[in-house]
Amino acid sequence: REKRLTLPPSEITLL
Amino acid sequence: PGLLEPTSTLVRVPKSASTLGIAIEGGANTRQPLPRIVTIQRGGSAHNCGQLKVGQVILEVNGISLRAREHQEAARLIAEAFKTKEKDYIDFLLTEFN
Repeated sequence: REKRLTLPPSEITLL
Repeated sequence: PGLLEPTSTLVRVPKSASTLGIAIEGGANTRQPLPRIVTIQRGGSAHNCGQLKVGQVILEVNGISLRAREHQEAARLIAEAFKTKEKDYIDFLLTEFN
């Protein structure tokens, strides 16, 4: 079983 | 300079155009914990400045740390730094490394 925590990708914001 | 991390660079971006012209991704609780520059738009203040590069990670904006800030908050801080009339520039503390 995969134990590594995967964080979600980020959204992208244009500034 | 003694306060800066060894691999960091301070870049002052004059507000030379009506937009800043960067896209950022990342923030606390994402795969990219600090905001990273993913696009620099031609004709924006950032592009005109000539010192920002795609891939650089933004550590601070006008001396405010972006550590532990979620994406929306980091974006808001950068947007406010661009909008404020108090300064005609934004100081970015940048690093090439994650």
